[in-house]
Amino acid sequence: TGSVGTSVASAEQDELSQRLAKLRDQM
Amino acid sequence: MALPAQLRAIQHHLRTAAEHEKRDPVVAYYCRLYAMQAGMKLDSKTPECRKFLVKLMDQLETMKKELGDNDSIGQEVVGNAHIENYALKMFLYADNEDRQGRFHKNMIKSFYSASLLLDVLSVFGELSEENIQHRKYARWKATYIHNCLKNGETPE
Repeated sequence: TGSVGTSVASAEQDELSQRLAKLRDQM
Repeated sequence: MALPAQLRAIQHHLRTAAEHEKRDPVVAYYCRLYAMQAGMKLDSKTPECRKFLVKLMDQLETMKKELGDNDSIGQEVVGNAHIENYALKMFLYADNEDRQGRFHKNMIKSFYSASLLLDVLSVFGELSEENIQHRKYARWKATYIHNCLKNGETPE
């Protein structure tokens, strides 16, 4: 479960970073 | 949603956003954008922080759609001017009250909000030296006058 949890966390972090970048790009 | 303790450093920026929701949605939008960026640096690892930041991002994307045709949102340089003008307007109001010797909660809040909005200005890039000084002075003045009034003293 530890490694699964970590990969879910980093996948969500990546997604957040991409969404933020997209939000900023559209500015 | 309750703010996780690890993200306490952005609570006042988020409160300023909530206060401006209706009054000035552009200010609300950039306060939340600043909080989002700062929050991701503070802690985007722990589940409760990530959950909070996902909700904040949802809110930002919704605001973006609603305000899309506003140049202050669509064009960074316009947004920068909007926030800077607003921050300096708050600073000058508080500074004028201070020089007139009128010390009250409103002017303290204006000094403090001006310092928060100068934080927000950093989403557009490095702060100018002048704005860094304004932010330091505004935060110091808000704290100093607040403490004087709390202790029943008259600020100099």
